[in-house]
Amino acid sequence: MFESLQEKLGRAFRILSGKGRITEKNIEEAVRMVKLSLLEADVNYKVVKEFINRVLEKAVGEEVLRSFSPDQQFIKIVRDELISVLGEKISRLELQSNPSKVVLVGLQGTGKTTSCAKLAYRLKSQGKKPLLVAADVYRPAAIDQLEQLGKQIGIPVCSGDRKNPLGIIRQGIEDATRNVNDVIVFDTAGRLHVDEDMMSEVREIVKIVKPDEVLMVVDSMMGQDAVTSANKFNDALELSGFIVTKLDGDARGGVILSIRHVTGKPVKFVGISEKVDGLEVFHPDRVAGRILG
Amino acid sequence: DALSGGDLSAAIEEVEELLILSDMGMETVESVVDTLRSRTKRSDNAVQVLKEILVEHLKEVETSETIFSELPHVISVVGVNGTGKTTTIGKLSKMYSSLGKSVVVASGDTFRAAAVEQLKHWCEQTGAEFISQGHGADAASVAFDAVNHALSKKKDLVIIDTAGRLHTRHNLMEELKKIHRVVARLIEDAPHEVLLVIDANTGQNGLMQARKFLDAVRVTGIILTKLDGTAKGGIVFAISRELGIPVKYIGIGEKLEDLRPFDPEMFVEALLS
Ligand SMILES: Nc1nc2c(ncn2[C@@H]2O[C@H](COP(=O)(O)OP(=O)(O)OP(=O)(O)O)[C@@H](O)[C@H]2O)c(=O)[nH]1
Ligand SMILES: Nc1nc2c(ncn2[C@@H]2O[C@H](COP(=O)(O)OP(=O)(O)OP(=O)(O)O)[C@@H](O)[C@H]2O)c(=O)[nH]1
Ligand SMILES: [Mg+2]
Ligand SMILES: [Mg+2]
Repeated sequence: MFESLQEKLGRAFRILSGKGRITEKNIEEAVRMVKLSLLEADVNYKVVKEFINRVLEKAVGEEVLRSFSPDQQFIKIVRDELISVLGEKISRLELQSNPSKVVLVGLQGTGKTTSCAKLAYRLKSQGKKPLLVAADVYRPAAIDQLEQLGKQIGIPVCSGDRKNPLGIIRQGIEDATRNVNDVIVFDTAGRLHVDEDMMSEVREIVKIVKPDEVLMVVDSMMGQDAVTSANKFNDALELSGFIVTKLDGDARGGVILSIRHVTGKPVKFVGISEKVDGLEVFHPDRVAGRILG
Repeated sequence: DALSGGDLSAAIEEVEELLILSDMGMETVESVVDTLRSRTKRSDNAVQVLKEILVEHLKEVETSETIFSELPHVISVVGVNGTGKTTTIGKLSKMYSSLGKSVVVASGDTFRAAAVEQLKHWCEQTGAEFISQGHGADAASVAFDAVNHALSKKKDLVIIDTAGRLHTRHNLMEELKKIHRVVARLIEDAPHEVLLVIDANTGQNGLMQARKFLDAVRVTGIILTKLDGTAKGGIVFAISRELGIPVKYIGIGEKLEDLRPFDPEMFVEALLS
């Protein structure tokens, strides 16, 4: 039964209130439905609990029990609370320095390399003169991948000696200064938050680059464990935000609520296709609707 | 009555939270917890009973070792973007080469930047024969080429790499069906194995992926990758429960040797740790 949460809640309130006024028990049932829906959407279990508590406080405070349309009022509270956690206004890139520097990090296969190209393409179409830096020396043909993407969109790619990540990024900064690029986008290797060596490498990269933005690239179909890696990366690097990819799929995307809730960092962009123009600014209200299902 | 004692229900609540956090999904968790309640008399053996229930679950769809019913044996590797298909094919070709099999690999991702180069690198490392028509070629034509070559040169195994594709893209799912149809024209029962690669970090969408890929092609097994991270891959319980697809291998790292045949007991141990 493909019923949206709104319809399910509406039905529940009508059935339960059919015998008279809404009771505390009805609110409990509504809360249970929201909890189930959020878990189905992959929102982290602990985040769901905290979120539900906030919703309950609001429901009591706004006296949903006495309202003429409790189901609509309740879903409005849920939706508003969701949008406020996701981030009320659309967050943009903060490019203060010249050249400004953006570093993309994250677990394996999330879409970092593709997102670097997408970001550079977007910046170029905004009149900037970006440089791409290919600092993933581990994955076979990772540098080739960024070079091929760069060629597609007419953006230069610095790959230094193709062997030493720190050397490559230093070369990139030199090249940007020489060629008067005004923004540098750095691609890094996928890495596990539990890989001490790789986490210390990325800390070193951020230390050398001193970026304006450190964006963690997260796959929208990730499940419960996303908060673990998001927290670890944020603690290690002080992220400035997230890019959430593959939203052209049908994952509900509850991971977005989770990572936003536990780190407080904004989602700046979403990936909506495999192509270089497949990057959009984050719209909290659209994602809220998707998560609620 | 011990079952209504505080200890057991607290233990069961803890179990429920652990299983939800492992991405097992509410429905599957509730069914496991119901079984646990009916089988556990005291809270001190709850974990042991839980292990047995979970292992039983996985053993219900367990399959025996892969046997090559005819030569060449053809394996198609499929899944959504970034799950680890290409890397896993490198690992499979190493595993089979070291078992003395002659391996042919088809470079079926003709779409993504540097996909051909990436797979070529792995084949150079494992000694597998690399069949490619370059970037932009027709994927079905490359698969056909590879199987044809294996037939005429009497090779043991063909492994077909395919481009990552979201199951929501109808035209890409049709392309996958076409790759399989074309291969079946050469060998009626090919591909003999269709392995769906799923990232252990995947949440409930993993079940949707399995459903849709199974609708489109005859998925015979799952490879669960990136188990060297902290995600538990609990979604495979929902997949085996609803669709009966067994897990065949797990990926535990980025190197050629980081592939293991699926072991239900070890998997459940790791999940509960
Ligand atoms: N459909 C879709 N596919 C995407 C999106 N972003 C990336 N991809 C695909 O996801 C796969 C992985 O992308 P990559 O850019 O190689 O990922 P990565 O994070 O750089 O991978 P590693 O460097 O190995 O960690 C590729 O097949 C991309 O085409 C997106 O927004 N939508
Ligand atoms: N830690 C870890 N990383 C893995 C594992 N398997 C694959 N990877 C990494 O995941 C990333 C993506 O792997 P690929 O083999 O390119 O994935 P794919 O499914 O072929 O990607 P597309 O063809 O773009 O859809 C690479 O960085 C791999 O090294 C694994 O078991 N553990
Ligand atoms: Mg990459
Ligand atoms: Mg691939």
